[in-house]
Amino acid sequence: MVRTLAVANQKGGVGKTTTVVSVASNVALAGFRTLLIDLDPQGNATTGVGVNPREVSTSSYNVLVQQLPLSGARIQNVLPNMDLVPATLDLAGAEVELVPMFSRELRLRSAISLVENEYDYIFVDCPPSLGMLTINSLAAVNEVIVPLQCEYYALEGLGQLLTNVQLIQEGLNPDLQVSAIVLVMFDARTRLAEQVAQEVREHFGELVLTTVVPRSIRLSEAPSYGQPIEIYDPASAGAAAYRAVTNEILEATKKL
Amino acid sequence: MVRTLAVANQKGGVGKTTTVVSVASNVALAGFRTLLIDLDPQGNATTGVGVNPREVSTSSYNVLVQQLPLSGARIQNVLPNMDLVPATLDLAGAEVELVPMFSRELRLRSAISLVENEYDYIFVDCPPSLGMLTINSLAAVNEVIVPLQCEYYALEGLGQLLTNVQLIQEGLNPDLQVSAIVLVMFDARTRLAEQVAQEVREHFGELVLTTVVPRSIRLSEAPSYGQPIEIYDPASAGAAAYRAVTNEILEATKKL
Ligand SMILES: Nc1ncnc2c1ncn2[C@@H]1O[C@H](COP(=O)(O)OP(=O)(O)OP(=O)(O)O)[C@@H](O)[C@H]1O
Ligand SMILES: Nc1ncnc2c1ncn2[C@@H]1O[C@H](COP(=O)(O)OP(=O)(O)OP(=O)(O)O)[C@@H](O)[C@H]1O
Ligand SMILES: [Mg+2]
Ligand SMILES: [Mg+2]
Repeated sequence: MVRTLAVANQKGGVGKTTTVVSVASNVALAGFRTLLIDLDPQGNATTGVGVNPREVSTSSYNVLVQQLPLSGARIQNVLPNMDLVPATLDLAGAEVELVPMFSRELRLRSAISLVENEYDYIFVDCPPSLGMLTINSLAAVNEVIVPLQCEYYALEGLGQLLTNVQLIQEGLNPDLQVSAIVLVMFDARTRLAEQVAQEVREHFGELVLTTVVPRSIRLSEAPSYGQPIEIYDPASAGAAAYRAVTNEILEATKKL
Repeated sequence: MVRTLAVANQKGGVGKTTTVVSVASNVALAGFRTLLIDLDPQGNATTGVGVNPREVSTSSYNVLVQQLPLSGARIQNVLPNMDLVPATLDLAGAEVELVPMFSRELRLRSAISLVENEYDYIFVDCPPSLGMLTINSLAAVNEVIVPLQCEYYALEGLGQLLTNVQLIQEGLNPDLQVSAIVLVMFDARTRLAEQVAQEVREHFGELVLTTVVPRSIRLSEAPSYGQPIEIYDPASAGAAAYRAVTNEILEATKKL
């Protein structure tokens, strides 16, 4: 049974792409057949696994707006056991172009249903908004992973995100569950980070993974080499933390 | 002659709100009549000057979608010499609601034209996307300030932003100019930050402000007190850097 997971948070710069690239590549390296779908017009997840968005001919834009089958847009084996549906800049137009279209919220869901038996894990990277792209993504998956930066503005946005997840559950996708909140970019030098972490654990208990991802310079350097952290610097604190995050997510299969 | 400035960058979490709140409040504290317009559904700029978005009755949503005059939506004197047009969550719906509307890109521009003679500076905080809200903002102002986080993904997105600014110049607002690129969240401990800063200065020369804003914990703590850095901790490195940034922007009046 394939597991489908979106990594979403409308707050910008909170580690969505870093989390999805790190976890998806760890899952692939562990031997699971993995598909990574980049639904952010910035194409950062595409870059993060070593593909140049400017050199791509078909992408998630064609899948959503022109209903190209996923099998026609994916790049196979960007990493061992991992295929990628890349994003390109024209995806930015999809937020507007999809609005008047038939079944506009469910286009990704129907595209995934045609290929899901080929994979064990399907991940989707979302843009920093709650528009048509994130809605398509949340309507298409069973689980949402929420990376939460331990900062004040990020904490403020969490309520809005969970409200929107609930709207999607009621209107488009009753199977949708928040399966994990991951505390990221934790800077042990600040009181603020500790306060945010404590408040989130009090409110959300078990949903919050035990592992906390520290702020780690190597994590921000890895994308410039087009490599996930596990390949760029497996000895780094960032790599160790994301291995632990991945294990917690893999373990959760047993609870589902 | 009023100066109108949008702070924009579709990359998330790069310091747009921190920059606009810090600079707008410094400009107001220096005695200029200032209006801050929050066009991000997250409402972080609203929070950043001490107003709770959940307690607000009229907002930028009403101005854009229902054509309420700005004078009916603003909160006066949130700081000395500063008025605020707050943002609320329903603004997230505006990206979709505006699509079929008449003159959808120019609604903010016409709203500002009715009040601009009451101000010396008008600032707009943008969400992390290039949708209808950012387009409205870029069509309404004469200048764009681009905060650039000194990291790889942020650098990648700069080209896309500048292309979109050009499209707006050609199609909606010929007066629009990029007036400043501000290097922010600079972490002196990393080679990456230095490399990004160097590359940006080589490409964009004079556009890049001399001042570089360091990563400073006090900056991330200020929003939890609803205060701009100049009020929260004027002695901090972050406050000093944003005073220097503000001076460079004020000086630029002479060049315009
Ligand atoms: N734990 C970490 N330590 C240090 N840097 C990090 C960490 N996680 C992410 N980063 C860096 O912080 C920046 C923001 O992360 P990322 O781009 O993954 O966030 P995002 O939520 O995907 O952003 P967006 O909202 O624009 O899609 C990137 O430059 C990334 O390299
Ligand atoms: N120079 C800095 N040093 C340390 N922290 C900073 C600095 N500038 C901003 N921050 C913090 O980094 C986070 C991102 O900044 P901010 O929210 O201003 O970015 P943004 O571009 O407005 O994000 P969004 O794309 O979500 O609108 C915030 O938690 C903020 O407090
Ligand atoms: Mg991202
Ligand atoms: Mg912001």
